Amino acid sequence: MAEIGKTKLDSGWLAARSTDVELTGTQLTTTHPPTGPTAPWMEAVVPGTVLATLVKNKKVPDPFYGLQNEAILDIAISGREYYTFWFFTTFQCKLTGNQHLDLNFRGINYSAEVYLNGHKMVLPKGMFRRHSLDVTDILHPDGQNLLAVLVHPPDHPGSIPPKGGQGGDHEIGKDVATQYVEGWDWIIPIRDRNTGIWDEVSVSVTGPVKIIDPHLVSSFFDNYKRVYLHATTELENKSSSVAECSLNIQVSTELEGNVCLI
Amino acid sequence: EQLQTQHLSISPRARVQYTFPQLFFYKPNLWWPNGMGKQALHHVTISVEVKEHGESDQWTHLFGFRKIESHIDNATDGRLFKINGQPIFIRGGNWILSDGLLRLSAKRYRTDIKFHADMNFNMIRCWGGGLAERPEFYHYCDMYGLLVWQEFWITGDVDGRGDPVSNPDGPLDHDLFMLCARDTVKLLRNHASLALWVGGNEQVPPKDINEALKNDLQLHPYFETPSET
Repeated sequence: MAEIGKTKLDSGWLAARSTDVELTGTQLTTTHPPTGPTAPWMEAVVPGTVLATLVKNKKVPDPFYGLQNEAILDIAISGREYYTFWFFTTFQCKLTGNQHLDLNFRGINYSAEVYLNGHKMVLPKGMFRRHSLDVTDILHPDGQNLLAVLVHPPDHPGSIPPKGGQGGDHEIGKDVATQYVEGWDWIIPIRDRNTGIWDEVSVSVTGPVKIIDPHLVSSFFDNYKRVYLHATTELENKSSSVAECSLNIQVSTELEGNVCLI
Repeated sequence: EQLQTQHLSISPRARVQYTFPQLFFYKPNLWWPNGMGKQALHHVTISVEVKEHGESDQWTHLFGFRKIESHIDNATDGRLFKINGQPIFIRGGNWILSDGLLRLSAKRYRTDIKFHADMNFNMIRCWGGGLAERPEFYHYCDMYGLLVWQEFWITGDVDGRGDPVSNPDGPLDHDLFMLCARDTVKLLRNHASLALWVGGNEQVPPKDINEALKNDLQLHPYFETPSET
């Protein structure tokens, strides 16, 4: 039985420029998975951006030293394909009985296609949105799962006028993404516009019922002597039968040191 | 300090919203910003067990009991803040982001945020051209008592007041903007340090977005209760 809870997928990732990979996502996650950091594949920084991966592998100089950023091809010149990258990893997971597995991306810039064991799913556009995919039915029976993610840059990366300026030509403002990336008076233009799996990737195991986005609010009376905690949560029953649930809420406070009062 | 169990049935493939009966606390340790008191945090754990299956899911969060109020002061036209009924003089700094290649790490956040606390700051303003900061950022702001002013992704320069004037109506897809904003609020709303959501930097978001944000973010009338008896 897999343990209930979240496991981060933050190691063992590989990356490759999409134009250097002939294979499809289905082939990468079934018959032809990359075997290691051999060209065109390289060790990837996840969470991080395409440029962070390229800097780590010394494919480009570190943009934050001297004028080295000038040596890195800007997306406006190279085109979006040049910074459209594959990211690949594997993870182990064997569910039992009525367990479910979600694959979670807490931030993708700017859109992506996900392939898991040959199955394709789309992560829609938007840098500041989470994605959670129920992958229970497409896990590998032997527990070894192959995951590939094709990440596309923002739709409007814009171009940097010769005189620079706040936010370049402002095209990035057409997307829902961070705007500093075209450069500002305090920072150089970021050549890949922060494209990538920029925040946490995880898998979470649950039983038939999943807790979603609880909301905690406190209200105060009698000059903060009488305090109430209000808790609301969404719950999803993923199973095909009625779920008889016991829902617990527990509040404990940490006394000095590691003593807990419940 | 509190443990409560409720029973409920959920239909197959259904997604429901459930509110616990409110939990009462007598004089709990309150969360205070840096320089005003301790940052008391409580472990809140919500778990669900399913009959004939056992434990199904669990969620935990470090929660701070605090009341944050702010209003525009007519005399100075500045925004005045109160924490737990006490006025506070805001000493804040601008924050753009931890690293230009988004190599964000809890260790780096802890160092950066502790630095702000050591500088005797009590607020960090997350600029609209940067990021909606991450839970790890807010966790350390909770721990060190840094209130957070979090802007959404609108800046004057890029959205209608720059040179050249561009995007006067903000991003092309307003529904996508609101979807991202709502999801970001759900991601961050339980953090004690989150003090203020702001539409953008030096610019009011397009009217429809601004109205939707104001509507979604107003305090629920249920909680508009005076703290007096």
